[in-house]
Amino acid sequence: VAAAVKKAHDVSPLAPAAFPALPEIAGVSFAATAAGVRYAGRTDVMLASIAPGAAIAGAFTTSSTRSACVLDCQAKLAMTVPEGAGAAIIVNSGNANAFTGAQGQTSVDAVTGAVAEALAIPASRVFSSSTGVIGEPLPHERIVEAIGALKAGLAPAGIEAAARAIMTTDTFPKGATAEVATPDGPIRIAGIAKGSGMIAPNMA
Amino acid sequence: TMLVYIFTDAKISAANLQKIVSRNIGGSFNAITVDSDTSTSDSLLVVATGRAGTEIRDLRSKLSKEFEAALSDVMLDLAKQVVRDGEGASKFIEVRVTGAESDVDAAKVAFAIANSPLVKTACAGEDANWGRVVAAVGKSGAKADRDLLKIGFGDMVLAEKGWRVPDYSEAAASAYMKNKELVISVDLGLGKAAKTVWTCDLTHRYIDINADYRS
Repeated sequence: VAAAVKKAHDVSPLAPAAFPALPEIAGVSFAATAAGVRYAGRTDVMLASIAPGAAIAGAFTTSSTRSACVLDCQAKLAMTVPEGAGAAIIVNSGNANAFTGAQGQTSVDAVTGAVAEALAIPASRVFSSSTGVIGEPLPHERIVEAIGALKAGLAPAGIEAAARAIMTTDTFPKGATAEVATPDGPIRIAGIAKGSGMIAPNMA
Repeated sequence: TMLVYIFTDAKISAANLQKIVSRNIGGSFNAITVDSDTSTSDSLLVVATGRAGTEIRDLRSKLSKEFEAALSDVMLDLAKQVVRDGEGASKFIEVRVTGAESDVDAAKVAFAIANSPLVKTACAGEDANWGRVVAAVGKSGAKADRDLLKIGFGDMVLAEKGWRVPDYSEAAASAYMKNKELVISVDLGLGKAAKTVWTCDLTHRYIDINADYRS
């Protein structure tokens, strides 16, 4: 395994001192695992399970060559939400599932379908992203095989592990938080991101 | 690739959440660049679980504005962290453009500077090379007038009215460029439009990473 894993990059000199303490968000739980999508021995898939009743918004690259995952997310966000349905987000690093023709959507369907089955939610409420190498078929069976472990590991406090699992050339996991005080108690916001190269977003 | 997932316990409809997200993209994730390349996978999802008490119904309400400000802060924080992790980056650079005739022109100039390999390598080399900024403004396609242009690094004005400022201190400017965080400001002197974007320097390490890592 050690021989197969690339040397980790040094942490950027511009990195924050530490990953922030992100609050748990009621209604969401996270898990991450090592599925061996591209490299063995590192976490590379994260799952977020979202309780019924959530509202979801999004923005995506307007690239005319955008990936199957992006197209699938855009289509699903435009759909009517089934009554009482939960939702999920599954993300892998190591392979972008991009520019592989019809195979891209086949992989999206396999992954989101397996998550839907495991969590007993509609596939139309499972959003996926993939990041990593372009032009190689996603070995989606490795992700599908890992879904049981992901489901078993779901926990409200798992957001930092999720942030780490989606890193590629990133040198640190990215997180941010904010809170809004209201008379009925605080509204909490917690976010994670990955990104380090191929960055000039044109989101809409 | 940039992937972003934001979770909140706010109670808000998907339509209203989408409006808030959409109008805050321009000043956050669409205001950054590392290498001027756009991924085929860039995605942002914002999930509101509805578990917090008060529902946000009216986007003109105080609560909605406070929520939007907080969400905007998180979006900008994450966007800046992506730049801070720009492959090989050693400098975090804020590019402030003011005095443009239109918003479109302000953005053109800001990104022409932020994406300029010559400006970015000058920053890597700790060289207060305002001439490269002039060149970036000129190539941007935005309306600009050489004799109205003002260029600053940090709080120092290095060039204005078509000339180098005769008495600026090169020693002070060079010392400033040793900072990890830099501000390059350009005033076009034509109008009131402004745009701020964030980028990083371009170092040898960027080539190392992208020659090694085949994704």
